[in-house]
Amino acid sequence: RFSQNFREVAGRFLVSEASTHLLVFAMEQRLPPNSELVQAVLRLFQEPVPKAALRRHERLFPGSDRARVTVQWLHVRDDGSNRTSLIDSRLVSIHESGWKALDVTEAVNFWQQLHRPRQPLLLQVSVQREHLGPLASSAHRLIRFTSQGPSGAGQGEPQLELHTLDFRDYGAQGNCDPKAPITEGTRCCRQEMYIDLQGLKWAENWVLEPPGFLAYECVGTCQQPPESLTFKWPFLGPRQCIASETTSLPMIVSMEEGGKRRPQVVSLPNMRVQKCSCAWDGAPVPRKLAP
Amino acid sequence: LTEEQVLSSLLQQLHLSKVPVLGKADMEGLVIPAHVRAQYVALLQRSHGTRSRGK
Repeated sequence: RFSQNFREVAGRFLVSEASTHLLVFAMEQRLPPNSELVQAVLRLFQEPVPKAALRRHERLFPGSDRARVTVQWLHVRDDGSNRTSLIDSRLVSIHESGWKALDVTEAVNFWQQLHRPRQPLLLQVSVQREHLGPLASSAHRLIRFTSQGPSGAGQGEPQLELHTLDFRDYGAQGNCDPKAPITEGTRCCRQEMYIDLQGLKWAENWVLEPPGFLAYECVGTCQQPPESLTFKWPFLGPRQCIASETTSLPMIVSMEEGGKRRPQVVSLPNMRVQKCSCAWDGAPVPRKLAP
Repeated sequence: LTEEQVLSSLLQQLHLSKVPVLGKADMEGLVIPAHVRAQYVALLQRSHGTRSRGK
């Protein structure tokens, strides 16, 4: 606004109508140690809209009966500033009522990445208009979720459902036992595998260092969760034994530069397995919490 | 990890389409300078410390 080269353009709020609820969940010790979070579901009870209000709405806004429900994870930083991350957003009809399930796995993943002692899990639920504009429906005003009432009276109050798998049963076992042969029943583990570069024709006179390296590989099988879980998440494939952490491999190679041979260092990514884990095939990679 | 994957990654990193043809004569008198070896050792040490998360 202080520059001569730019004209100041004033903005104004077109619409700022939303009801926002802040849900606070004390999470410490809710997730068992040595376990994997499979899914976190936020359940909100949508209260039925009184029939008279429904009739009035249909008369004023025929065919426009939805509102947008958005869930955001709220992070209060150490310096007191707030940050929100979009977790889930969907359209909800005023004709519906009952429990609504929203996937908040990502919010719990974010929360798990916070430094200890961790603040409670803060979920901001807002109900907004589906469309903007002077003729837009005001269906969002009719959507109500049961909020937390006095203790003991809270039927239909918000719930957070955490589904976890115990690593002792469903995880990998670290390094394989070198004395035990690998069979179909072997539990997922990291096995030594040496790549001998000296013995490879293409590497001869080209790769100067290293002569070979321990690459490791993930072998064995993973225990599959009970049928009831896979039914709930049909988009996930079976749990497989995969390399979950890898490191790079530096090499010295001989390269031609101006008609002369010069040794050069190059780093090959993801060449050595550091850790094997059991992971769902098709599961989304959790987003890293930005600083 | 297969040997072919190591080769493929190496070619990709060096922006080469095929393996350079090198004779034994090319290697004669080739010494790895100290600064190149130091860079290699530093990367080796760093790769032991840092891990990248896979799938």
